Amino acid sequence: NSLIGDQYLWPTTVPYYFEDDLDINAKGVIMKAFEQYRLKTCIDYKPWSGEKNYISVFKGSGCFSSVGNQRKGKQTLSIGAGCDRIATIEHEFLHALGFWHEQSRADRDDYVTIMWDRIQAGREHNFNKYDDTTSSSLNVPYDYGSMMHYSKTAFQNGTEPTIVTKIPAFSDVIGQRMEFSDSDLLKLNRLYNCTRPTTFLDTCDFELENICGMIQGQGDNTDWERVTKATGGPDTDYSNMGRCTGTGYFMHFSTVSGSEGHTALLESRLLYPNRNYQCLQFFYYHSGNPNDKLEIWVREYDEASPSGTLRMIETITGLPETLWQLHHVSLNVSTKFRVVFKGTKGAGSSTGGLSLDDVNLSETTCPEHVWRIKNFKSIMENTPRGTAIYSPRFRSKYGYTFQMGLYPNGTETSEDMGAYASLTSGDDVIDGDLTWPCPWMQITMMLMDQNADIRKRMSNQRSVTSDPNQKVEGSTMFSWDNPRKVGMEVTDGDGTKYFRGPGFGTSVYLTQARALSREFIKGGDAIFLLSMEDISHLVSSQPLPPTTPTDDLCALIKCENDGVCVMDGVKAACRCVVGDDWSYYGDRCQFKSSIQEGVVTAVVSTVVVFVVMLVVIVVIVVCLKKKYKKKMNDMGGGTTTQNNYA
Amino acid sequence: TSKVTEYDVDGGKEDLFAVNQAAGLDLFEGDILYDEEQVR
Repeated sequence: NSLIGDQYLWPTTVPYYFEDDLDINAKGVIMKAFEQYRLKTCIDYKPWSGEKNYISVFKGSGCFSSVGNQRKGKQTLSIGAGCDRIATIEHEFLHALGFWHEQSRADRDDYVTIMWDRIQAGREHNFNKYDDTTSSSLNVPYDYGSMMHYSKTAFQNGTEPTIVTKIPAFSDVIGQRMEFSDSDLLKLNRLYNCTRPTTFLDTCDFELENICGMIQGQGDNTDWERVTKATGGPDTDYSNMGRCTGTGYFMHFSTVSGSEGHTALLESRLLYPNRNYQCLQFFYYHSGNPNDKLEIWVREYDEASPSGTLRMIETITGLPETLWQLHHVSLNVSTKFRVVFKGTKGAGSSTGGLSLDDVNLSETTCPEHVWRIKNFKSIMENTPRGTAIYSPRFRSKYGYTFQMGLYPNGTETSEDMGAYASLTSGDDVIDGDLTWPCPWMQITMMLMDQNADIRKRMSNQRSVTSDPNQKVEGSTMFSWDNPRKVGMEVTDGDGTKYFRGPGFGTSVYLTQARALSREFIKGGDAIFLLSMEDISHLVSSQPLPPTTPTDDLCALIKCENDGVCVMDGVKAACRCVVGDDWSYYGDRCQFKSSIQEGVVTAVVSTVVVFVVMLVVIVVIVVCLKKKYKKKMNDMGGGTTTQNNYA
Repeated sequence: TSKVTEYDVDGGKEDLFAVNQAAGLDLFEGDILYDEEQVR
């Protein structure tokens, strides 16, 4: 629920400043949190450039923020040790944007019961609620799934819950710290009058007959069909997995009939990019001949080509498989465009075709690697506690090789799933050319919520960053050094030997109950998206805005008659235009004078001064003369001395 | 497969409220900076 009062709102682009004490990993995760805001809301963030009010993010002792824009210039928000998780950061920024905790809203007693006798002594004030003159629920129903809701164990003094949900099914739902819920987003978008997210472009699960405005391309041989099942597979779509009768559509290009080389184009609606990079994500089912192929193109429009120019982006490779496969394609489009899915029938006979579902397009970077774990629920149940399973080794674009270790049934210290990232040895030659210890690479491990709409996903992610200065506990070795030096030799399932460096991560990645919720498991499978990003640019200090905003001061002064404003020390001043026998003057160059006028003024002034001085001198002389005469008379007793004769 | 050393980067704390409690913080509602001058 939000704090009532427009004065507490920020502009939709919020200025921020990263203080130097922030951890590098925290800075990287904050940037990821900002990207979620951009993808799902109209809230954007920009480095502070001198705006009156801004959010100063620093490493305090803990995670905290003020509520709303307090309009006090520098407003602090702490991301301390242990706070560098995307959900925690999104939570604190939601406070800063004007939101209280969900269970403090005016109508909360209709939905939860506060167990006052189970709360730690003196902490009861944490369960205050605000009436509807102070806070607004923005006409959104009570949200058990809000990332702003306390968990059931908040401030408990024993083992019993302090918050009991009126609907028991929500008991373990409250307190999620994964991602924005639908209601979190609805409220934020309402509070800030958002009309569209900043970086989201399109999503389509093909459930509606209008297929999201997509069109069948021209100049091809056949069309893509909207179906619920296809000959040769798949038997269901991916969005609903066939769970709902009468729904569950996807697009299919059959290659059973037709000639080799026949094509079918499916084109998205017109799209208007803001950034020069996009990520196209979709699920693809290949049940045709191995020679059938899917290509991704873009049709770009500009003044020179109003009908659009086709540009090839990528051919989707891979043999037919009885599986909906997740694909990512990076685009780099800067003009109006359409995405084009081009299916081509290859040589040989086919019993199926190509299928598409759950297409998402956003102006974000694509994740690099996909780790799909089949029959994940079974693996959670049957892996012994404290036992890890490992992803394949992935090579990042920087050359470093890494992998994820997952404890599906909890670690030795926690029942939750644990997740750790490690550098591994890769190709000898490539590893030899890399910088060691590995500097400032952020590895992100994301369990993907497989909701068809990217905006509604509440994926769970954690990141760790390689600090080249960090040392192994009790050792002089560097933690992120070459795994051949600091790691341990391990043997892969196929007998391959390699080295694995120390693991960095968390034993509380996600509870099993949450892993079973939403769409983390779909068709029995879980999908982890893994990436490594160089965040060394975040090591240096964020530049401060100029201390004397020159432009702003000059903006306050209007120099007339073509005068120019310049900074004179810390003040703005006008420099006036000067001609051969004239010039402008005055604090805004508002007066004009000429040399002739100046001569006249000088002569007149001189004459006046001369006359005045002459008058003064005459007066002084007359006065002195009178004074001297009087004095002489006084000395002679009033008798005039003359020559006397007897 | 052999096990290598693993480090918990968050000390195994499940939630931001646990982080704040461990830090000895007693903030308003656990993680809110409440300014007395704030008009509410």
